[in-house]
Amino acid sequence: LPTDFDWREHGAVTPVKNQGLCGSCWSFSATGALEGAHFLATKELVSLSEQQLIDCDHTCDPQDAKSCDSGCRGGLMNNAFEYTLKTGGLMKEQDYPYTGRDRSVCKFDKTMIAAKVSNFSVVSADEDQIAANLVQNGPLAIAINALWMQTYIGGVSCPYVCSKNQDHGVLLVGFGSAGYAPLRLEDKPYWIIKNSWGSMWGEKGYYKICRGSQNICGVDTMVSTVAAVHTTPQ
Amino acid sequence: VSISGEVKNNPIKQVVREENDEQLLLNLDHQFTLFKSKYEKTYKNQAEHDHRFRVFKANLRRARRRQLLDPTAVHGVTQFSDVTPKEFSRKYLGLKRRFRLPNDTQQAAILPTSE
Repeated sequence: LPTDFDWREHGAVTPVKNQGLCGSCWSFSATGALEGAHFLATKELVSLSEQQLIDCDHTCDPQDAKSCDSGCRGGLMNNAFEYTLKTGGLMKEQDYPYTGRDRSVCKFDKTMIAAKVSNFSVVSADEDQIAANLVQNGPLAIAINALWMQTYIGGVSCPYVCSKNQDHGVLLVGFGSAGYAPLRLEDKPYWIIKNSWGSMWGEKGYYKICRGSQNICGVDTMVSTVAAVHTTPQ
Repeated sequence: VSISGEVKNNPIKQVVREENDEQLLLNLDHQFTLFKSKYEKTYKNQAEHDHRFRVFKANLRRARRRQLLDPTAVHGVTQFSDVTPKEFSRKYLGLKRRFRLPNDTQQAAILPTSE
């Protein structure tokens, strides 16, 4: 494994998006992972539609009928991958733009599919495996406890206590070996996480959280990798 | 400290904050004005404004406490400084908490990591 790796430097990550006043983080996490997988498969970076997931994806967890994707009221990345696999794919952001509102009519057009899922799987909670899957398969959809993110401005977040109950979907895009923490002049290995609260939040829309701290804030528990269908760019 | 008539140095060192919390809070009005300007916040009436200002002050205190508990990060005013943690959770987070992995979920292959 490399000591530092960042998919942004390899062109696999679209600019930071903003979910607005809508609990649609799960859709941004899912599209981010598929955008990366599609890039790996085609060498083409395409921004994919979260609104398609919000309007059209109502997939439920097979073991829990109450855990269904429901637009701004929440969802799950794995359900979104399941929907994308079954429905055929996701349209481009520009063809199905984000409104941040749910309960709209689904406007999915099969003829305008831009990226397709070939398969998806969950990654072991082992941090080395997460790093290896990230490097090999592209950005990973992960869940996190976002309590400390409300007041986060920058640096490597490594709270002494953080609940492992995940409530936010984000995208893992890389990791570093030594993050400089300006207040304490301390270096810490960290994960690089793309968030969906706009570029004015955090470090230009990104969050750094320490690695090797026993599943801090639940980052290691729900990690998904997705593979895209290999297609020739048009 | 006097022990048996002998004066010794107190082994307990008193540590006080160099900055006075109250002094820092004095310019909260100004910080709230900057916050509203930076994030283009408007409130529907004075009552709402006053309520958000109270929440803002509470969040600033929360950020200072978090700074102590998360010293390698920087915590402070963000675009969410005028919402309570409960509102923050309800409006901006959206992961279903009931999540459980289904039995047939495909597990990613274990990859070599030694080289």
